[in-house]
Amino acid sequence: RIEDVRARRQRFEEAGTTIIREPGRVITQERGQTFLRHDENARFARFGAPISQERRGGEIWTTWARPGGGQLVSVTDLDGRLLRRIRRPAGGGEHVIVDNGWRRPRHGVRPVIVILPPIEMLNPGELTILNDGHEAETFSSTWSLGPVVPLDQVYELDQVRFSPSLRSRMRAVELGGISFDTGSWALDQADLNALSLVASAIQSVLGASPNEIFLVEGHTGRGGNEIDNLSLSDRRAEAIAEVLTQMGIPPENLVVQGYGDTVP
Amino acid sequence: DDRILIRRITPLLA
Repeated sequence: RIEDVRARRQRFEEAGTTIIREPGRVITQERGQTFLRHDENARFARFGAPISQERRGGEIWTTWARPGGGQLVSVTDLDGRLLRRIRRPAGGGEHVIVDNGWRRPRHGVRPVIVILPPIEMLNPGELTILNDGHEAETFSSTWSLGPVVPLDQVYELDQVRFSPSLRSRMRAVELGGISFDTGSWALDQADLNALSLVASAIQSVLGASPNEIFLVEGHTGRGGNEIDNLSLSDRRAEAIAEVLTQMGIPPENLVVQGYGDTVP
Repeated sequence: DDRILIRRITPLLA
């Protein structure tokens, strides 16, 4: 529960940045902006121990054997920040399924936020909300749509992750059937039933296009404090991703992020 | 409100 996490938080100040460490997560506050990061490799523990881990310059390459053949490589920087995810199919070859840039000589802890003009045509009514009346096809068809307005360029993962105006270029499905107890990220049986529909919808998208990346976003209401909300929303989004993976969605096709009480 | 959203983001990514 979030109370247990809160009790184990440690706070540091470092050159104008506040760094908050808690189990599994680091939260940084700088120039009025707050970012949460978690261990991007944690969900790959499902594959068992890595078959190799090596340092290459400023990068750490961790490789897992995937059940059913092939390999997954996760490349991070020395602080554990995700740089690339690479899939090596059993038949040979290599696909970079996530490229998070970070190769230029710049940046401290802050990702570059991209601000695009708001989208006039996108209103809340266009959000597809999961409920009992929906079929899996409703979601897979929402996910198969392209950006709501044309894009001039493509971006690094963290730009997409931390830029609301970029994310809003792609339509989201809201999981209306999922509820959490206050301060908790546990899921109950009713949640699991609702998630099996989501898993089959993602499965059908991946069946046609296996390298698609889905962002699982956690959001909370305004009550409570900002840091608790960030942590809680990230843990809930991760819990959803874990269940989807138990239901057959490869963990490397998912990216998880909690946004706390900021507006989705 | 507590919400979970899932978005396919591949078209935005390099």
